[in-house]
Amino acid sequence: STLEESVKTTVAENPVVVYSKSWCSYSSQVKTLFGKLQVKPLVIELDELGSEGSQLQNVLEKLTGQYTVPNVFIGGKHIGGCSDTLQLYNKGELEPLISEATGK
Amino acid sequence: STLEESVKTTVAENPVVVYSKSWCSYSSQVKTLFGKLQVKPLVIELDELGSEGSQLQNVLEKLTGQYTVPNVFIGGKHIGGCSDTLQLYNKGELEPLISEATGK
Ligand SMILES: N[C@@H](CCC(=O)N[C@@H](CS)C(=O)NCC(=O)O)C(=O)O
Ligand SMILES: N[C@@H](CCC(=O)N[C@@H](CS)C(=O)NCC(=O)O)C(=O)O
Ligand code: FES
Repeated sequence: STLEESVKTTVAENPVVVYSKSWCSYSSQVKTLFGKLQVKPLVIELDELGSEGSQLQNVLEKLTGQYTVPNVFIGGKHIGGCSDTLQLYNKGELEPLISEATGK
Repeated sequence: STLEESVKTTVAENPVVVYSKSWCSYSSQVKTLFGKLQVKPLVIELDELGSEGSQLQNVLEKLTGQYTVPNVFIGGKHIGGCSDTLQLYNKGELEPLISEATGK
Protein backbone atom coordinates (compact mmCIF):
# COMPACT_ATOMS: atom_id res chain seq x y z
CA SER A 1 0.00 0.00 0.00
CA THR A 2 1.12 3.62 -0.31
CA LEU A 3 1.33 4.00 3.48
CA GLU A 4 3.62 0.94 3.64
CA GLU A 5 5.76 2.43 0.90
CA SER A 6 5.98 5.75 2.73
CA VAL A 7 7.16 4.04 5.94
CA LYS A 8 9.82 2.11 3.98
CA THR A 9 10.97 5.36 2.36
CA THR A 10 11.01 7.22 5.68
CA VAL A 11 13.22 4.66 7.41
CA ALA A 12 15.47 4.33 4.36
CA GLU A 13 16.02 8.06 4.02
CA ASN A 14 16.47 8.95 7.71
CA PRO A 15 19.30 7.42 9.78
CA VAL A 16 17.32 7.37 13.03
CA VAL A 17 13.52 7.21 13.13
CA VAL A 18 11.24 6.94 16.17
CA TYR A 19 7.53 6.26 15.82
CA SER A 20 6.26 7.64 19.12
CA LYS A 21 3.30 8.95 21.10
CA SER A 22 3.79 12.38 22.57
CA TRP A 23 2.42 11.62 26.06
CA CYS A 24 4.06 8.19 26.41
CA SER A 25 6.91 7.96 28.94
CA TYR A 26 8.54 4.96 27.19
CA SER A 27 8.63 7.04 24.01
CA SER A 28 10.12 9.96 25.97
CA GLN A 29 12.84 7.73 27.40
CA VAL A 30 13.98 6.77 23.90
CA LYS A 31 13.91 10.36 22.67
CA THR A 32 15.86 11.48 25.74
CA LEU A 33 18.48 8.77 25.15
CA PHE A 34 19.03 9.86 21.56
CA GLY A 35 19.28 13.47 22.73
CA LYS A 36 21.95 12.43 25.23
CA LEU A 37 23.84 10.75 22.37
CA GLN A 38 23.55 14.00 20.39
CA VAL A 39 21.43 12.32 17.73
CA LYS A 40 18.46 14.09 16.21
CA PRO A 41 16.00 11.35 15.24
CA LEU A 42 13.07 11.90 12.92
CA VAL A 43 10.23 11.61 15.43
CA ILE A 44 6.75 10.78 14.24
CA GLU A 45 4.12 11.35 16.95
CA LEU A 46 1.37 8.93 16.00
CA ASP A 47 -1.16 10.52 18.37
CA GLU A 48 -0.84 13.83 16.56
CA LEU A 49 -1.82 12.40 13.17
CA GLY A 50 -5.48 11.62 13.80
CA SER A 51 -6.68 8.52 11.96
CA GLU A 52 -3.48 8.30 9.92
CA GLY A 53 -1.66 7.65 13.18
CA SER A 54 -3.55 4.44 13.89
CA GLN A 55 -3.20 3.41 10.23
CA LEU A 56 0.56 3.90 10.52
CA GLN A 57 0.60 1.87 13.72
CA ASN A 58 -1.08 -1.00 11.84
CA VAL A 59 1.34 -0.68 8.91
CA LEU A 60 4.29 -0.79 11.32
CA GLU A 61 2.91 -3.97 12.85
CA LYS A 62 2.63 -5.48 9.37
CA LEU A 63 6.18 -4.47 8.46
CA THR A 64 7.96 -5.20 11.75
CA GLY A 65 5.69 -7.43 13.80
CA GLN A 66 5.66 -4.68 16.43
CA TYR A 67 2.43 -2.81 17.18
CA THR A 68 3.65 -0.89 20.22
CA VAL A 69 5.41 2.44 20.57
CA PRO A 70 8.11 3.53 20.66
CA ASN A 71 9.11 1.85 17.39
CA VAL A 72 12.76 2.56 16.54
CA PHE A 73 14.68 2.24 13.26
CA ILE A 74 18.41 2.88 12.76
CA GLY A 75 20.00 2.82 9.32
CA GLY A 76 16.74 1.46 7.93
CA LYS A 77 16.94 -1.50 10.31
CA HIS A 78 14.14 -2.23 12.80
CA ILE A 79 15.63 -1.99 16.30
CA GLY A 80 12.56 -2.52 18.44
CA GLY A 81 11.01 -0.66 21.36
CA CYS A 82 12.22 1.13 24.45
CA SER A 83 13.67 -1.91 26.25
CA ASP A 84 15.40 -3.18 23.08
CA THR A 85 17.00 0.21 22.49
CA LEU A 86 18.13 0.61 26.11
CA GLN A 87 19.50 -2.94 26.09
CA LEU A 88 21.60 -2.23 22.99
CA TYR A 89 22.82 0.99 24.59
CA ASN A 90 23.82 -0.79 27.79
CA LYS A 91 25.71 -3.42 25.78
CA GLY A 92 27.58 -0.65 23.94
CA GLU A 93 26.02 -1.74 20.66
CA LEU A 94 23.75 1.25 20.01
CA GLU A 95 26.32 3.95 19.33
CA PRO A 96 28.19 1.93 16.66
CA LEU A 97 24.86 1.35 14.88
CA ILE A 98 24.12 5.08 14.98
CA SER A 99 27.60 6.07 13.74
CA GLU A 100 27.31 3.63 10.89
CA ALA A 101 23.87 4.98 9.95
CA THR A 102 24.78 8.65 10.24
CA GLY A 103 28.25 8.18 8.75
CA LYS A 104 29.89 9.82 11.77
CA SER B 1 -18.68 17.37 42.47
CA THR B 2 -20.02 13.83 42.67
CA LEU B 3 -17.06 12.49 40.66
CA GLU B 4 -14.66 14.14 43.13
CA GLU B 5 -16.58 12.58 46.00
CA SER B 6 -16.44 9.15 44.36
CA VAL B 7 -12.65 9.37 43.97
CA LYS B 8 -12.29 10.39 47.63
CA THR B 9 -14.47 7.46 48.66
CA THR B 10 -12.59 5.01 46.42
CA VAL B 11 -9.18 5.89 47.86
CA ALA B 12 -10.53 5.95 51.40
CA GLU B 13 -12.17 2.54 51.14
CA ASN B 14 -9.41 0.69 49.25
CA PRO B 15 -5.92 0.33 50.75
CA VAL B 16 -4.12 0.43 47.39
CA VAL B 17 -5.58 2.16 44.34
CA VAL B 18 -3.99 2.64 40.91
CA TYR B 19 -5.54 4.89 38.29
CA SER B 20 -4.02 3.45 35.14
CA LYS B 21 -4.24 3.09 31.37
CA SER B 22 -4.32 -0.46 30.12
CA TRP B 23 -1.79 -0.04 27.28
CA CYS B 24 0.65 2.15 29.25
CA SER B 25 3.99 0.53 30.19
CA TYR B 26 4.54 2.87 33.18
CA SER B 27 1.14 1.80 34.50
CA SER B 28 2.09 -1.88 33.90
CA GLN B 29 5.34 -1.43 35.84
CA VAL B 30 3.43 -0.25 38.90
CA LYS B 31 0.87 -3.04 38.65
CA THR B 32 3.68 -5.59 38.26
CA LEU B 33 5.47 -4.21 41.34
CA PHE B 34 2.36 -4.53 43.49
CA GLY B 35 1.86 -8.07 42.16
CA LYS B 36 5.44 -8.89 43.17
CA LEU B 37 4.65 -7.55 46.67
CA GLN B 38 1.56 -9.78 46.74
CA VAL B 39 -0.74 -6.77 46.91
CA LYS B 40 -3.97 -6.68 44.94
CA PRO B 41 -4.62 -3.00 44.18
CA LEU B 42 -7.92 -1.68 42.97
CA VAL B 43 -7.01 -0.81 39.38
CA ILE B 44 -9.07 1.70 37.45
CA GLU B 45 -8.25 1.66 33.72
CA LEU B 46 -9.14 5.18 32.63
CA ASP B 47 -8.98 4.31 28.93
CA GLU B 48 -11.69 1.72 29.36
CA LEU B 49 -14.22 4.18 30.79
CA GLY B 50 -14.93 6.27 27.72
CA SER B 51 -15.59 9.92 28.49
CA GLU B 52 -15.78 9.24 32.25
CA GLY B 53 -12.11 8.25 32.05
CA SER B 54 -10.99 11.68 30.94
CA GLN B 55 -13.31 13.31 33.46
CA LEU B 56 -11.70 11.20 36.19
CA GLN B 57 -8.25 12.19 34.97
CA ASN B 58 -9.25 15.85 35.34
CA VAL B 59 -10.72 15.25 38.81
CA LEU B 60 -7.50 13.51 39.88
CA GLU B 61 -5.50 16.49 38.70
CA LYS B 62 -7.74 18.76 40.72
CA LEU B 63 -7.42 16.60 43.85
CA THR B 64 -3.72 15.67 43.63
CA GLY B 65 -2.09 18.11 41.22
CA GLN B 66 -1.18 15.10 39.10
CA TYR B 67 -2.74 14.66 35.65
CA THR B 68 -0.59 11.75 34.50
CA VAL B 69 -1.01 8.01 34.92
CA PRO B 70 -0.27 5.88 36.76
CA ASN B 71 -1.75 7.69 39.77
CA VAL B 72 -1.18 5.73 42.98
CA PHE B 73 -2.86 5.97 46.39
CA ILE B 74 -1.96 3.94 49.49
CA GLY B 75 -4.03 4.14 52.67
CA GLY B 76 -5.93 7.05 51.14
CA LYS B 77 -2.66 8.98 50.72
CA HIS B 78 -1.55 10.21 47.29
CA ILE B 79 1.78 8.51 46.50
CA GLY B 80 2.44 9.79 42.99
CA GLY B 81 3.31 8.13 39.70
CA CYS B 82 5.54 5.30 38.54
CA SER B 83 8.88 6.90 39.47
CA ASP B 84 7.62 8.02 42.87
CA THR B 85 6.35 4.53 43.67
CA LEU B 86 9.57 2.83 42.49
CA GLN B 87 11.64 5.34 44.46
CA LEU B 88 9.74 4.57 47.67
CA TYR B 89 10.16 0.86 46.99
CA ASN B 90 13.91 1.22 46.46
CA LYS B 91 14.21 3.19 49.71
CA GLY B 92 12.35 0.43 51.56
CA GLU B 93 9.51 2.83 52.36
CA LEU B 94 6.77 1.34 50.17
CA GLU B 95 6.17 -1.94 51.97
CA PRO B 96 5.67 -0.35 55.41
CA LEU B 97 3.09 2.01 53.85
CA ILE B 98 1.28 -0.95 52.32
CA SER B 99 1.32 -3.00 55.53
CA GLU B 100 -0.04 -0.07 57.45
CA ALA B 101 -2.83 0.44 54.93
CA THR B 102 -3.77 -3.21 54.60
CA GLY B 103 -3.30 -3.92 58.30
CA LYS B 104 -0.89 -6.79 57.57
N1 LIG C 1 8.54 -3.58 25.87
C1 LIG C 1 8.04 -2.56 24.97
C2 LIG C 1 6.70 -2.05 25.51
C3 LIG C 1 5.99 -1.23 24.49
C4 LIG C 1 4.58 -0.91 24.90
O1 LIG C 1 3.87 -1.69 25.60
N2 LIG C 1 4.12 0.25 24.47
C5 LIG C 1 2.80 0.73 24.79
C6 LIG C 1 2.88 2.18 25.27
S1 LIG C 1 3.99 2.29 26.62
C7 LIG C 1 1.91 0.66 23.57
O2 LIG C 1 2.35 0.87 22.44
N3 LIG C 1 0.62 0.39 23.78
C8 LIG C 1 -0.32 0.35 22.71
C9 LIG C 1 -0.63 1.74 22.20
O3 LIG C 1 -0.28 2.75 22.86
O4 LIG C 1 -1.21 1.84 21.12
C10 LIG C 1 9.07 -1.45 24.82
O5 LIG C 1 10.05 -1.49 25.58
O6 LIG C 1 8.96 -0.58 23.97
N1 LIG D 1 7.13 10.64 35.96
C1 LIG D 1 5.76 10.19 35.81
C2 LIG D 1 5.42 10.17 34.31
C3 LIG D 1 3.95 10.00 34.10
C4 LIG D 1 3.55 10.24 32.68
O1 LIG D 1 4.14 11.05 31.92
N2 LIG D 1 2.51 9.51 32.26
C5 LIG D 1 2.01 9.57 30.91
C6 LIG D 1 1.82 8.17 30.37
S1 LIG D 1 3.32 7.27 30.47
C7 LIG D 1 0.68 10.31 30.89
O2 LIG D 1 -0.12 10.21 31.81
N3 LIG D 1 0.43 11.07 29.82
C8 LIG D 1 -0.81 11.74 29.66
C9 LIG D 1 -1.94 10.78 29.34
O3 LIG D 1 -1.69 9.60 29.01
O4 LIG D 1 -3.08 11.21 29.44
C10 LIG D 1 5.61 8.80 36.43
O5 LIG D 1 6.65 8.24 36.81
O6 LIG D 1 4.50 8.30 36.61
S1 FES E 1 1.93 5.29 27.58
FE1 FES E 1 2.80 5.21 29.56
S2 FES E 1 4.77 4.44 29.17
FE2 FES E 1 3.92 4.52 27.19
